[in-house]
Amino acid sequence: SLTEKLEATFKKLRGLGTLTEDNIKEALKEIRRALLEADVNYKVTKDFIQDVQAEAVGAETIRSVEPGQLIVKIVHEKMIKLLGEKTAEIQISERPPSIIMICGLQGSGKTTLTAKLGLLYKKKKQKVLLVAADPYRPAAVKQLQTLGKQIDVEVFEMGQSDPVTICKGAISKARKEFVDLIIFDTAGRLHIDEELMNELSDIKKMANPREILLVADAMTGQDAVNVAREFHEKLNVTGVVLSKMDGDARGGAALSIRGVTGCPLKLVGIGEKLTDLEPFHPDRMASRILG
Amino acid sequence: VGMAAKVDDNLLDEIEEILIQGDVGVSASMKIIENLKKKVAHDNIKDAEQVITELKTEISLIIQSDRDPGQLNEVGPTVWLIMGVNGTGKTTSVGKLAKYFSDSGKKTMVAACDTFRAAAVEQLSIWAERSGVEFIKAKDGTDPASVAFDAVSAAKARGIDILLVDTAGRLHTKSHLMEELGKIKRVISKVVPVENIKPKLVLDGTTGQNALSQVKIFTDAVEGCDGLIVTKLDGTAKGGVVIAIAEEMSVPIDFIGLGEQIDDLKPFDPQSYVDALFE
Ligand SMILES: Nc1nc2c(ncn2[C@@H]2O[C@H](COP(=O)(O)OP(=O)(O)OP(=O)(O)O)[C@@H](O)[C@H]2O)c(=O)[nH]1
Ligand SMILES: Nc1nc2c(ncn2[C@@H]2O[C@H](COP(=O)(O)OP(=O)(O)OP(=O)(O)O)[C@@H](O)[C@H]2O)c(=O)[nH]1
Ligand SMILES: [Mg+2]
Ligand SMILES: [Mg+2]
Repeated sequence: SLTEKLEATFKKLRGLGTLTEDNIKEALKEIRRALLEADVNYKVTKDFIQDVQAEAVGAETIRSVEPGQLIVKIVHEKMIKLLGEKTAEIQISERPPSIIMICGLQGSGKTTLTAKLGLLYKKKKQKVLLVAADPYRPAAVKQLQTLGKQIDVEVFEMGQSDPVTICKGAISKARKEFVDLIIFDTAGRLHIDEELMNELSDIKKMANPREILLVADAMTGQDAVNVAREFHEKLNVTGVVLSKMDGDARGGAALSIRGVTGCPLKLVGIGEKLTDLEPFHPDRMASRILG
Repeated sequence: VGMAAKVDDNLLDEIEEILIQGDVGVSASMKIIENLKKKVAHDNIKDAEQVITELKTEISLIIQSDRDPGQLNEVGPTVWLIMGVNGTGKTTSVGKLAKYFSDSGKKTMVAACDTFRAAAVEQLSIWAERSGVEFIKAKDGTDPASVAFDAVSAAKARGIDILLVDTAGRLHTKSHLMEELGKIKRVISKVVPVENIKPKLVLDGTTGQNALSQVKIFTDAVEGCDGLIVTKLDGTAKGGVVIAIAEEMSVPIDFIGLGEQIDDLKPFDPQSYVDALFE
């Protein structure tokens, strides 16, 4: 782990007065390497290391804290701060129906999250409508319908119609039936696919969702920044959900995404079951990234 | 790439940045750069363009594999066991491969051994229709190994050349699911010789360093991964972790996925891959 590696680096400098640029160089190299191996983006890492250096150089090592511990403390605190300090909640509109739109790359976990949220809010006594707005992927509608049945939450579908029409149809049904929460499941798409990205902004313009959640796979590498930046620029994403955190990926994409978009991380997927959903905890994520 | 003109540390830093941002990873990048430095010193290379050419050559040699990805066993059926973590593109790749093999005149069958994920069987049946190949399925919840057994037996009986077995996505950290894969392979080996069974790992091209542990653990679970299929290289991700994988383990890359249509699958070509990495 990073702390062990840093301890080894700092053994050489026991009993030091102040941290200088020279004597922390080795430690900063270790930290940089740990972040890059955790898939934190190259540039985000560079900026992070510069911040740590600026704070560490000249810091007095007080009697009770070894230099290695001081650096770890600075790194940990800075990371938690960058990840957002505290848990961010999903926002629901005062006047129903509130709308959540789910988007992201192919295979990231959108349809599964749609059903997980359906269950979460059903348990909070909300009347929920899930919307199958992915007319492209084979059996995508059937997948959401199957999941909806498992949790006894209604799924609105219009087969292979265009997504804006489907979402519009869902809103008018929701108004008639006093639905509290509508969740749009959309098709996976590449952030460079202009036509499909425009489709999402068309849905946004028509429906004005209260939340636009970007689902990102925790295993994503350096490309996370390109994806998040494009989705955010196009849609003004309100929150990010990191899926598949039940694996052993360190999840550096979280730091990258938050670093380049400022969007709050709100939830994490921790499994395939529809109850496998947790709030995002910045401190736990920081420890996971640092290994 | 708009790189530095001189052969100096600046150029090497830029190369490191490209490799790291391409998901090659720290240790594989450092190895590549160390070898490059030796080459530059040994051959006294002064021209930056030439350094890049050497670099590309070095990487191509790492990821090279001279076998034909579509090679089947003399006596059929050859069985491709398609596995991987969740959402990498396994079912879609099975659909694309079915068309690829049937277009090349091979009698092809697909088996729906993902009996767990919602609508997984329906999804594969649509792909089987699109590619016009035989399709074996069972009710949701059926033991995947028994579906595989039935499929291989049918494939043998019908003189099938290639059977593509779709399996459920599973994280390599879930040991009971990894054991299930081993069981599927063992059951198949009761019907066809083990050398006919080709486990293929589907990796998502946007995955970072985690792909290394995926390859290691899936390879252990089925006692030898025959090849990789790397999907979603039609985005901006470079999939450079395959270079780190090639450095550490000798698992060749067979095919790459370049989109969601049935023809968006190509045999892996190292040269064009390396060119794309440095674009
Ligand atoms: N282990 C694990 N698997 C997950 C998680 N979330 C989703 N999955 C799985 O990931 C795969 C893809 O999930 P989907 O919900 O179909 O993903 P999607 O984003 O809707 O995919 P497309 O619609 O094809 O773009 C499925 O096998 C899910 O069961 C999670 O938190 N952990
Ligand atoms: N852009 C792009 N999308 C792809 C590619 N291959 C697959 N996909 C998409 O990725 C998503 C997931 O594909 P699936 O084939 O369902 O993945 P899977 O591995 O079978 O998923 P699970 O069975 O849930 O683990 C779908 O939306 C596919 O259309 C590719 O090469 N490029
Ligand atoms: Mg989906
Ligand atoms: Mg599948």
